[in-house]
Amino acid sequence: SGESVPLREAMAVLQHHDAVSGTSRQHVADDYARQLAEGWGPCEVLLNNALARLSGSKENFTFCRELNVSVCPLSQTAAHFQVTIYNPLGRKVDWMVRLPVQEGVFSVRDPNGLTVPSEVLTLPGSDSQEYPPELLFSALVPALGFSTYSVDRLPRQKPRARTRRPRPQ
Amino acid sequence: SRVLVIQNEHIRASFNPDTGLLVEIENLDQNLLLPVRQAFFWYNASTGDNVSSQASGAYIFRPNQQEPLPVRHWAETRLVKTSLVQEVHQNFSAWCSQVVRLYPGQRHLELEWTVGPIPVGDGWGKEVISRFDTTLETDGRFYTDSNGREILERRRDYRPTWNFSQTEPVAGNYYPVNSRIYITDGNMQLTVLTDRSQGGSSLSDGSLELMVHRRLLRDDGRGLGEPLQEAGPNGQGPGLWVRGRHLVLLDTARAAAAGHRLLAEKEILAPQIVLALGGGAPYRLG
Repeated sequence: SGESVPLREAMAVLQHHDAVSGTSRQHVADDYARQLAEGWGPCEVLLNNALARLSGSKENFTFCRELNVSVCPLSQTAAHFQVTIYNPLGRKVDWMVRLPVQEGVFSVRDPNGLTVPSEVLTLPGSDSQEYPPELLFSALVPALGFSTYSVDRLPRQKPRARTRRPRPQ
Repeated sequence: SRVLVIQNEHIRASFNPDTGLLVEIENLDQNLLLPVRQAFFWYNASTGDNVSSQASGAYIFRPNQQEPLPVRHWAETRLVKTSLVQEVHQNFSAWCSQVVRLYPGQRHLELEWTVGPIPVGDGWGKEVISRFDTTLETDGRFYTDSNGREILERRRDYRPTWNFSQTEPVAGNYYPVNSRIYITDGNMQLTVLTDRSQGGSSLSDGSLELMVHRRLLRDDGRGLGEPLQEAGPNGQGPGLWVRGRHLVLLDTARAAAAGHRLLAEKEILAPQIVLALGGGAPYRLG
């Protein structure tokens, strides 16, 4: 079972002690980080349970905490995965989803199974470790709700052998 | 190319092809054009002087001179243009870079900066800022928010409730920026939304700056007893990398509030992404 109380308590401690301002000693700042991380774990379980109930499917959900630096082991290795986007805002939003992936061609389908425009962005002449290719697609998410998009990595097409037509004499 | 531009149906951002710096933003809907030069600078942290022994530290921001130093006068750039995104990648130094980004339909310019680890091998503490210099005549005034609620007018070298004598021309004009800062000439408004609380100011008319990162070598003597080294668990590490975003809006002063309020809501209550491999078992409560 999940719970949000440890995260709430950690946040309360951090806010009370002004923990983001840099006015704590390093070992204390490290302890604030530990409290936050420990609070986040059971919160992920809580979110898993809520999403399972809302979507009607029990999944092993993965939270990519390092998406801001383009790191997400699941999207970077899996050939097929689902992206659930939750919108906490009281109006629908269009959101550009960016996920680090391996190089290749991908197909993205919306909740109705329709293919949506997507592309894999690579920075020319860059190190793929530092700038991994990123899959981009625009997601439409309802107010206070979620949308689930499916992503498939398409198999690389083998170059077809061409037979030369005999020229008419 | 002699032309370095990213543009969608609402905004055009132009860059100097020689320096790689942002030089102009245009709101195509309102037909507004504003020269904006944006770059990164750093203040050399004070270790105390003959006026005061106060050093810059965790609690105290005190640069040792009024003018910040540019991280570099130019940036190496790379341009990426696809149907879903346009980006200008700017590399200022080994520890400072930025991506200026536009998505289709977006009414703001997104600046994603990456700063750190700040080098301190020269023995100087550094407080790094992103500064926007424009031609707006702002009459010493700028505006910052208080927890995203009330926007307060700030006036350079002035306090509304007492006769104020400025002794710290930089730090004495810095204010907390919880979610946004803007400057306006009454007709046009340049707003910058932040993704975290930062310090910000407008130290000359038409200019706007936000502190994005700092690393200091001296304690400010306010009880902490440790410099703001951002050094990691054992205090000996190389310092921290920070990545954040500034969302820049150019609009008429009349329409600006509607734009930045809606955008700030979208940022603060941003969608959350969760991944799964799929094929899970059906689930029903009970």
